[in-house]
Amino acid sequence: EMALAKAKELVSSNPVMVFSKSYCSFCTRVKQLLSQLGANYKVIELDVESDGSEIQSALAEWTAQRTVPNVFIGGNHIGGCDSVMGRHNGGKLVPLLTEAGAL
Amino acid sequence: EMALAKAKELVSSNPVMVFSKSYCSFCTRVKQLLSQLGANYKVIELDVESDGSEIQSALAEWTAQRTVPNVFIGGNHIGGCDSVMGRHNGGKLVPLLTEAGAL
Ligand SMILES: N[C@@H](CCC(=O)N[C@@H](CS)C(=O)NCC(=O)O)C(=O)O
Ligand SMILES: N[C@@H](CCC(=O)N[C@@H](CS)C(=O)NCC(=O)O)C(=O)O
Ligand code: FES
Repeated sequence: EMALAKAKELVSSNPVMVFSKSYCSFCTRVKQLLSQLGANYKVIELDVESDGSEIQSALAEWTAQRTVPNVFIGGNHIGGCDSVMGRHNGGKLVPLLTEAGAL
Repeated sequence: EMALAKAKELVSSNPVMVFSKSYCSFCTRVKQLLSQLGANYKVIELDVESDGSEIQSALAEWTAQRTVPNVFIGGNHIGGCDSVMGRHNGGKLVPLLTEAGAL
């Protein structure tokens, strides 16, 4: 269906893809970290996008994750804020971003 | 107006008052911390309460804080998640809670 195709297209055509909500502090935290690291990333605000709720449902089916932020790096599903912060604290985020061509 | 009166009543009649949204991880963090500390606290989920958006507007006028979580202890405005965590890290939260009769 349209939303799933759109989500997959966004993920495959962006080294870093962040599905977010504009009012959400957990999403802000991830976006701020990526900005601080100088990474190139694409954001879709699901509360602003006209088909945002359809995209959120499609992501839930595809990744088994219904929540935001929902982060992909190099086409791979990373997870939410905790997952991203965990990778960063373990020194694994920068290598991932570099490998994906985002840094 | 009704929502402001309701907000003030909740704050004055509860040692700890947390205005929250059920889907928000920043709110969950504050509620979890208070639970871990064994504190007695009252929560209103503004996304669930029928007059939730009116209460949020009233709180914004009253405290100059439009966001959630919005936390009061002993009738005093504490602030959001960062404020609560900051007090906790500074060892100031438990004394506040004790003083307010929440512990
Ligand atoms: N542990 C998760 C928490 C994710 C979460 O609960 N996100 C909330 C917003 S903070 C959410 O998506 N709620 C449902 C919604 O907004 O549709 C993470 O680290 O990302
Ligand atoms: N730094 C603030 C962040 C507060 C914040 O931005 N909260 C968001 C949700 S995480 C919010 O209230 N957004 C607007 C809304 O939900 O009405 C805190 O520590 O509490
Ligand atoms: S909505 Fe508050 S942290 Fe996501």
